[in-house]
Amino acid sequence: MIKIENLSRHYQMGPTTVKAIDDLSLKISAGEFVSIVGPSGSGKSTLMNIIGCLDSPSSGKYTLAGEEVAGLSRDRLAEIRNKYIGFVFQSFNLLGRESAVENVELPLIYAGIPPKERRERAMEILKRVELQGREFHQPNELSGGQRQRVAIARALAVNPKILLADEPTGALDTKTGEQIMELFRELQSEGVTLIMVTHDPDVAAQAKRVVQVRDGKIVVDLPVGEW
Amino acid sequence: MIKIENLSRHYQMGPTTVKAIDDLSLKISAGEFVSIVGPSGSGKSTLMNIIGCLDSPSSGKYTLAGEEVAGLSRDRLAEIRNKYIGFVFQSFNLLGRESAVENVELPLIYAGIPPKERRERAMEILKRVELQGREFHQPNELSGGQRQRVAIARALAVNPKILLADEPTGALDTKTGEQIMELFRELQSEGVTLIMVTHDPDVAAQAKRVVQVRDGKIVVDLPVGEW
Ligand SMILES: Nc1ncnc2c1ncn2[C@@H]1O[C@H](COP(=O)(O)OP(=O)(O)OP(=O)(O)O)[C@@H](O)[C@H]1O
Ligand SMILES: Nc1ncnc2c1ncn2[C@@H]1O[C@H](COP(=O)(O)OP(=O)(O)OP(=O)(O)O)[C@@H](O)[C@H]1O
Ligand SMILES: [Mg+2]
Ligand SMILES: [Mg+2]
Repeated sequence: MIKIENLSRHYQMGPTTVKAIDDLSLKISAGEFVSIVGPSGSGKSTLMNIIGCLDSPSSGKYTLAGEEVAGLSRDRLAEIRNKYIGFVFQSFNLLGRESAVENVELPLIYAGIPPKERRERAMEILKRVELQGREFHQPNELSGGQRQRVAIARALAVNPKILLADEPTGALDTKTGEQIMELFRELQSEGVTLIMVTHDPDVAAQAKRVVQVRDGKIVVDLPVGEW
Repeated sequence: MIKIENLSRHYQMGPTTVKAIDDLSLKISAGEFVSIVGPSGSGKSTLMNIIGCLDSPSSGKYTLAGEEVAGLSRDRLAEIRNKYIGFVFQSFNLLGRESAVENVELPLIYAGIPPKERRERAMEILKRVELQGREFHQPNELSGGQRQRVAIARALAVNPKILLADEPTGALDTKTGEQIMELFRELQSEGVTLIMVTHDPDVAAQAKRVVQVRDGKIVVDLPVGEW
């Protein structure tokens, strides 16, 4: 499903080259549940952005469901991002002037869902992440953990085949975090491919496989039982 | 040092009143180390903003080091915020177009520190949070945990008497989080009053006292050994 070969992503900063990802190879099959862990600054979000077709590598190859991503048209890329991939960003990336429900409706608009259905779906998924009563608040009228849950709801709105979640429980108390993990496990059992970056070892341990990153490289890749 | 009596903070949203803080009373002495815990949306950040003189209550009284905050002049409030309080925001609040070191220098500019000393102090504290090599990156050229550490460095730059840290390790891996807690304990031993919101029970347990919030009220307030 996801095949990454000898991937590198670097940034040029004057005379210095920052190697965010350094000759990394990785294969993830459809329906897998993978945790990505590693120190702050080790390249996890950069890797997620490339998997999610939001960024391109400096070198190496990324093949998604048999298609080489570098060769895809802009329209095809947009279609993949909007219909098949749900992305929970580490810093949420909500639209500040839109309410929670409007933020969640955004991917549904791109997917061509009509207004009445869109609103019902968005309200339903906000209820699912326990945000009833907060649907018409804007991000600055929400707590940190509430914003995180809007970001999660937006990622799930289109029923994605691949869910990329970058620190999805970082701003949540243990109980709320467990409710989100419960929801993720449910999706997983329905066949969704789930790739989750987390700093919480308890959350990481709920996956079936753990990939550990350091300095842009994979240092460990094991079934969770052996991690 | 910090005396809060019957504090309430509500938001009017059309016909609905959101009670972010609901008749809350709390006393914190100089030099204490307090964790504030509770579910997402329970009022922790709202409480921190009021303690940090960044927001005013709707009713009730807040006395800081003997001065009633509601009665203070704008100049005196600004002086207190700039010289005595260091605030690590839950969403970092960095200036996007400034480098890490420029972000950290900002409170030093307000404190009237001359340029050469400011730059030395900012570089030193960035090194202390393990960001050497990233001082001239802007926030969008940093990872989530690196941005969090810039926010921490900025809060510590002026050697504050009171450190208010809202989820200071939320974006950090365990090891980096422990390094930050090590730094906080050091400041604590030097007499800094430390009030920390955290969702991580292991981090909360490092304080000397735990205050648990729910629906804008304090439900538990205990020495950590009894929590
Ligand atoms: N635009 C950029 N320019 C230069 N360097 C960058 C840029 N974006 C990221 N980096 C660097 O690339 C490295 C990897 O960043 P990345 O965001 O992938 O880390 P991460 O593993 O997600 O960290 P965290 O756990 O703190 O979120 C970091 O050291 C960061 O400073
Ligand atoms: N400007 C606002 N207008 C309306 N409601 C608000 C506003 N700001 C905050 N709230 C509400 O007040 C409540 C408390 O928010 P607060 O940010 O203090 O929670 P918190 O305990 O810090 O949560 P978290 O752990 O998720 O960060 C939340 O239910 C939130 O929706
Ligand atoms: Mg990251
Ligand atoms: Mg908060």
